[in-house]
Amino acid sequence: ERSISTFDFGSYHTMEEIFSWMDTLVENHPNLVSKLQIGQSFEDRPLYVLKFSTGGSNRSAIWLDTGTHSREWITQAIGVWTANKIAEEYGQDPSITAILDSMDIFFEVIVNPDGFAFTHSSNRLWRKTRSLNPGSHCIGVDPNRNWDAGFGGSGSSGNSCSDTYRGPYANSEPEVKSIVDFVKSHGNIKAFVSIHSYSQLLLYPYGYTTTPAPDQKELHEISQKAVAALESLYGTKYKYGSIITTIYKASGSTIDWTYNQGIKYSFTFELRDTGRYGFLLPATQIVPTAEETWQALKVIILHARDNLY
Amino acid sequence: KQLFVGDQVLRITPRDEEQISLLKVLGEQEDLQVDFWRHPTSLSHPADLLVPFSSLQEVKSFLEARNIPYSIIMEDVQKLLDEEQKNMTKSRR
Repeated sequence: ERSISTFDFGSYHTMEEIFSWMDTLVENHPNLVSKLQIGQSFEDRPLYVLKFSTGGSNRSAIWLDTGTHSREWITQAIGVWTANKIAEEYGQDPSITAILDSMDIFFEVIVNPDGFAFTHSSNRLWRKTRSLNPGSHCIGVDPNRNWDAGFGGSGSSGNSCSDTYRGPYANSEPEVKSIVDFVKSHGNIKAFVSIHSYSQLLLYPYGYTTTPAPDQKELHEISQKAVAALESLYGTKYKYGSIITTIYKASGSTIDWTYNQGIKYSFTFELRDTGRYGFLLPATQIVPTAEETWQALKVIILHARDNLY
Repeated sequence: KQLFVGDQVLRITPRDEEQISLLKVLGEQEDLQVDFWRHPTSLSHPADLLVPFSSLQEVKSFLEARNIPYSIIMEDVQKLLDEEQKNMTKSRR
């Protein structure tokens, strides 16, 4: 695709199509969007991050990511739609313009490219990375149990054949380590939103402990507003709360680590399935899902901008 | 290429904590290869389970013997995957 106007945001795309689209986005918005490579996956695929910036040096930033679990195709799809929306809204939507005039946005659309390629070629329902586990015939690690936050605790598996296998040690997966290194070296990320599917939830830390996050009250209030904004569009019902109280104990998860790094506004989404499709959400639902999620994302991003710490 | 012919997705809304525990037991039986798409977490939160064709009879017996009601939300996962593939090919053209 050499033109964004011919790219179908209402369809699922392969990784090659998405990477090509990223280049087009950068070409079309050279003063706003650039593409960074923050590392390589286990199978040597590039880990690309789109950077939205209007200038400045090491500005306060917002991190967004999609596609941690490869089979959750709706997430990569709304990643593409959302990245395009951010680029198009700059200069049009006053709130997005104001955000980008003072902050940068980093967006990793395909966190787990090996898994994504595998879902397109061999097993549509693959969740994990594709790293080899010495001594086991089972492949891959759950990249949402591989972070250094309560790593190894219950709510993750030590069995390499499990879909929630935590890996041999924290950050063993290059897909995770690359983000860890990026976040640490940047040092000025103020909000971190990781997007998954599907249970219709907006969650904040913690997942590995029942101890409430020190900022729980504020995070809860933001979640309430974000969910209300999301629901206002199509009536999609979301629950919200801390990971451990809303779903289950999950050790080594992404936003627990980011929160412990001092990124106060750490959230994770579980996107919709208002029908009964799970990871096979029909393509007709991509754009409505993206539109409603965007409403909630804006609430979080704007709150972060207005409450810098 | 892994196929999912005859595999089904079951939806279960647990009625009490005991049913949640039983579903967890089901998930721990590795030979059944049940894949929880949506985990059993709370009474108001439905759980979705992908059950391979080879385990269907055993899983359904397990549920029925313990009075755990379920509904089949995907009759044949492979049919949906084929449809998805067809739509992607069509869209690309």
